[in-house]
Amino acid sequence: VVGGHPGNSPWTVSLRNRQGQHFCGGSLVKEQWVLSARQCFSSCHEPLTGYEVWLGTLFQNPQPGEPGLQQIPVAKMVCGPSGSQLVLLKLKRSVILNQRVALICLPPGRYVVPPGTKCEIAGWGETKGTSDDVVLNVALLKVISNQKCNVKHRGRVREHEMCTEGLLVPMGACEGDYGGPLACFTHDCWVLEGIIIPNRVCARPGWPAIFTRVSVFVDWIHKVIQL
Amino acid sequence: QRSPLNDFQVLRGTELQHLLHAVIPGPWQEDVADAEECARLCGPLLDCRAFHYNMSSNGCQLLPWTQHSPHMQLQRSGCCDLFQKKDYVRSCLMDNGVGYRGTVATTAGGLPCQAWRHRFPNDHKYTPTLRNGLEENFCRNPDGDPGGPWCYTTNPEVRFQSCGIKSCQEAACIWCNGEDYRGAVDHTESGRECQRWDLQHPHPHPFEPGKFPDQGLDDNYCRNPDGSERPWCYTIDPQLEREFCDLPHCGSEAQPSREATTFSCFRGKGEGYRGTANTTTTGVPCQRWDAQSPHQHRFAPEKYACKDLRENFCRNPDGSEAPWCFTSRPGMRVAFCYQIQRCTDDVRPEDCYYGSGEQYRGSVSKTRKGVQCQRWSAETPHKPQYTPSSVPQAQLKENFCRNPDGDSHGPWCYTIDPGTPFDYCALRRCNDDQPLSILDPPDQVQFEKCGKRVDRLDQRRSRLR
Repeated sequence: VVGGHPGNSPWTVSLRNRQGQHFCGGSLVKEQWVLSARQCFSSCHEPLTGYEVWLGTLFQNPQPGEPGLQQIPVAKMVCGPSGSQLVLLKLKRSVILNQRVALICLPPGRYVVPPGTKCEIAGWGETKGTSDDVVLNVALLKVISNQKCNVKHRGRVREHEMCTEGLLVPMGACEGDYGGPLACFTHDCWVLEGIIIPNRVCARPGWPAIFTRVSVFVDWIHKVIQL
Repeated sequence: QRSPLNDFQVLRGTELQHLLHAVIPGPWQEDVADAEECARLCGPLLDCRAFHYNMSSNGCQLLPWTQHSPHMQLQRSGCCDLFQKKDYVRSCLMDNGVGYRGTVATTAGGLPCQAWRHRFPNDHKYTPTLRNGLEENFCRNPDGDPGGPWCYTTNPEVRFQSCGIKSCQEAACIWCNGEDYRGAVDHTESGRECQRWDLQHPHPHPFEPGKFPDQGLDDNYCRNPDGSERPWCYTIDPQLEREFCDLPHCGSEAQPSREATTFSCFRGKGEGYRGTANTTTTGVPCQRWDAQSPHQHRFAPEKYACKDLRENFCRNPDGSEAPWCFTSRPGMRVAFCYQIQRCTDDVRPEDCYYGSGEQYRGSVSKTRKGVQCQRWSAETPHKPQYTPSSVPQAQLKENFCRNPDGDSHGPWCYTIDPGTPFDYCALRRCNDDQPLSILDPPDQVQFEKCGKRVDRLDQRRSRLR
């Protein structure tokens, strides 16, 4: 996260490859399910042996035995509807919910976040030197309408995507944050409204950032978890 | 630092079974510390050629046989691993093959070998013993002949002949950087023995075989799990962590690439991507591969001829998650090139539907990945929630794609793939279909409640976070 600051996001998870390296973020939507970005994985049927999610820590490279750290192998992956750029990861076992690990709510299906809503991104990705990159960073961003976003992105933003305002100072998600959450505080609850996906640029001043709009795919998420 | 297990080749989850019921295998030795201790027991014994190791009971059973012994067969096992002495199961030679105990019994010229216990048609001075392993009529090298194992032949005209068994060095060559090398060389170019991949001593390392099932990290053989320029291994020398192995190249022409070559998108991990994207996802220009600044690195183009490390194009020479490059920004060493689209692995849509396809009555019966649909009336591999009788209006016929639950992403089906309960179909929206946009619906969905409301007390805490 560029232009952010160290913060806490108990539903944000770190995806680890077989060498134990962080390569993407994810959001804990159910005790045994993490939502992330399709771009983070090479295929929908890749063997995930050795891949894990790490939760309950703020550090990008927590020391073994760090209190609260949970390292859970990924059991399987389910790719989202075409064009969603989403994957659901089923974990080998449920996480333990506590102060450091919490679920984030899903929005109602087809819910559109009102422009002006303040939301937060979180991740262990590239900070470009703007913050301490050994811990989790968060940044507050304001939602703008797709109509306004398409002015800058020349109509390329589709309705299953949503945008946040491009600020004059560089601020936004970046390399290594993909798959992480855009969470909005609504009715006393943090709600997962967007998923960080690779943008053409990251934290480019004056450019709105594009996220996958979770509410369009909430029925798919419920269906996968149910089935 | 040499582990006694280095002399053994392991078959996980496997047992040796003697087909002659009268033959009783040896007793189990319980409470041994680990497989290394079993190896320590079996190693020096001339009549121990293998052992079963039971991980749960920490027991081991020494065996005078291997899988190549008469009347033996391998079978799946829930409790044990089978460790066999390499000399008895390796089909190639280390050094001049003095230790070779394989079962080749024909000379390089195709002549059958004479049994070592026979003195006819060729008389000789050798007496078979457990130590010299002059067994049956197998090729052996009792006199350390530089030409490797040999035997007396059954042809009186030809007293003896070499068997022409290849050294492990030459038995398997490497393509490109040797990621696919699965040969049996277990020494480095300086002659040091390799450390087993399933051991963390003398050198701890991240390449646990179980985490890299596709990398063939068997025993202590040379491998290339990290995209190095050629196969290597950790050494048993505490002073030298890892070292390359000296293996012959198969040829100059590039290996038939594992991944299909693509140019405008990338498939899988993008190891076959040969396009010209040369910036990172975030628009930072890539550093040229033949440059060592601002970032020094080991990926010299000439050492990775098959990986096409031209100019500063995004590539994936080391099996990472996606094409990447060193960046021209000093503070950012490497970054993925996720802006390159993934090649869709969806099959071409065969029909189209309106709305969300609840009225689709066509006969497409495969998913967008080309997997066959399960019949709606079937119960396996997936027990359906929706059946022809439970939702008659949906007309769930045969295994045709339908949308009985009004899924907003279109018609779907249960699949015949046990690992994939359901998936969307090889269908697309009809061109003249104008679905309602969620952005300006008459009744904007209102947000009444959160899916997981915490109780008031926690709420304050969660607000504090």
